[in-house]
Amino acid sequence: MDIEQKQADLIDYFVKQAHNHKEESLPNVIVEATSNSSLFAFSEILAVPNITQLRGTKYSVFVDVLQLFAHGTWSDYKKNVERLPPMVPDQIRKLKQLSVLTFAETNKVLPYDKLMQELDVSNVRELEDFLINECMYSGIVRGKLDQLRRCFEVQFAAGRDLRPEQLENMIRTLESWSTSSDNLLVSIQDKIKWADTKSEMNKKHQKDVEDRMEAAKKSS
Amino acid sequence: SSSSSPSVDSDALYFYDETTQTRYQKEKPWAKDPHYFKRVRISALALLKMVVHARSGGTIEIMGLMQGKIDGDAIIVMDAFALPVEGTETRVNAQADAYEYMVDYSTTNKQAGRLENVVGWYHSHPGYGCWLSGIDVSTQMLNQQYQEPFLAVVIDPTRTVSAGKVDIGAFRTFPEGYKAPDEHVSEYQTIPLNKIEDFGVHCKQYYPLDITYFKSSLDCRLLDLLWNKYWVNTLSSSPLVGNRDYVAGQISDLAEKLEQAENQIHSRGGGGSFLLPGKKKEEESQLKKITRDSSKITVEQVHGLMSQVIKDTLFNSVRQ
Amino acid sequence: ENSLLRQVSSLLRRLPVIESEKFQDDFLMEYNDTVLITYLAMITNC
Repeated sequence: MDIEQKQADLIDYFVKQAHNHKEESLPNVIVEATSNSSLFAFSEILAVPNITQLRGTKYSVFVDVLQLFAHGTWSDYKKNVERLPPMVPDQIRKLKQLSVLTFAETNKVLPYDKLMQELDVSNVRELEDFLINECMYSGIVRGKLDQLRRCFEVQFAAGRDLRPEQLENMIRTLESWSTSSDNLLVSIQDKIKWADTKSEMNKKHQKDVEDRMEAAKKSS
Repeated sequence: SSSSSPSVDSDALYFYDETTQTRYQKEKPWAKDPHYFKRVRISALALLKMVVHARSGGTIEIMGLMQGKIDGDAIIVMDAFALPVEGTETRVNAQADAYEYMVDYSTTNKQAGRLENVVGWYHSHPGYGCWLSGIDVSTQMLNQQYQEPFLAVVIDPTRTVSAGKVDIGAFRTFPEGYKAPDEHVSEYQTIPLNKIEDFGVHCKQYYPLDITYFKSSLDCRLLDLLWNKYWVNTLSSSPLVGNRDYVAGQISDLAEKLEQAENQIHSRGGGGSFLLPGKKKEEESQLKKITRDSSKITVEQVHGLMSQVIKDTLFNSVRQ
Repeated sequence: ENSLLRQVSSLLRRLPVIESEKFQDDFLMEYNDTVLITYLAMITNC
């Protein structure tokens, strides 16, 4: 939520920039947006009509770059490096940060070896520096670095832009959560009723026993 | 007026009327009746400060003073401040270490515009309940001799966490030699075996006051905001995990009490028919207390477990 | 609204919050201890 609040103004700014710039200057806007240190969401910019109209023109590779930053990873860039324009260091860092978010989507425990391989980092120190300085300090992830087990335990990761096919899965998960919460509430209600009934029965039983005791005392 | 809202009434409580307080000091109605003060009203701020201070002491007893005023038969506690002393149960008049601090604090308060006087002291009994020990009784008697009106408040921060509500008691001692006409009925509480003698010997030398709380409209707003900020901490904590030592101590104490009750029965030859009616009743009530204590410990544990199970079902049973 | 979707996505990815054998062991041990205390209290009541 903090991330969204922080980047809301930036998203508005770049969307306005995309609306107002002509076709020739849009690539600069895209490069500026993908280099910005505080922006991690690009769906809104992708949805701007001026940007979508770039497809089929000589600037369509920049739309691909924006798409890569919205949904892709550093590995995806390496696979398509001939087709895509060269990236500035800020863009490379941004893409690697977004890659960590993608990895955290599927696994909560990220082994150092896998991260070093995916992010092209040569040693553990460099990886930890990257995770701490670029990921944790920027607030996109929160977690624990376990040096003994050589893994990064992710407690929180900011959400990336959604692909259309991911929406259905999300809806199903939310429905499942809602159902299990409702079931929990129903079972709590049932337990409350059961406890009340038991308590009433107990009191009645106690009273019966006391009455019988009194009656026995009087008769003896 | 009867049509005013509770928060407006509470806000009016914060007004300090010098004239009324001076009149009370002049008339001294408490001097004629040892039972004069019957109620205590504690502000949310004072309660929070006292409980946080008590909790910060861990297993060490802490101590502080309360500021406020009188209103008929009620002592109103507006604020509280900590004293730089600890271990109040191990020496008589631990307050003596903090006299200079108390004087400085009171003087500075008046300069800052806080007109309320010191109306009592509070201290903590971590894990062993709210009552006055022999040392507490002598301290309070001394206070009531020279600093009237004065109130003693005891907080148990450990039982507060365990029970989920503030374990607090307010007391006033009787004058030396005074015998209370009626025995007051106070809420039952478990007393550990190693403290039971100290509790029993002095329990008739003081009486409890009814405690109610109040907060201003600003306090309501601030507490709401605090709740929003701290609900995550509240949700994530568990008394099962946080109070393990205390629960282990309680169970150990219960076991000792059971053993003691059993030994007493055996020492009388075992046969119930040989017991004098009075003695049998005493042991029955001892066993009854033990069962009540065991039920209380269990209920608190079950509450803790229920919250863990609910959290597990809510947050761990859903998968993508 | 993309911002809301991202937040929901981030939230859902945190579930389940704790999923480890050690937690299960500790949780079940806590459960057993509480049930044992309840059992002992029932016996004491009897």
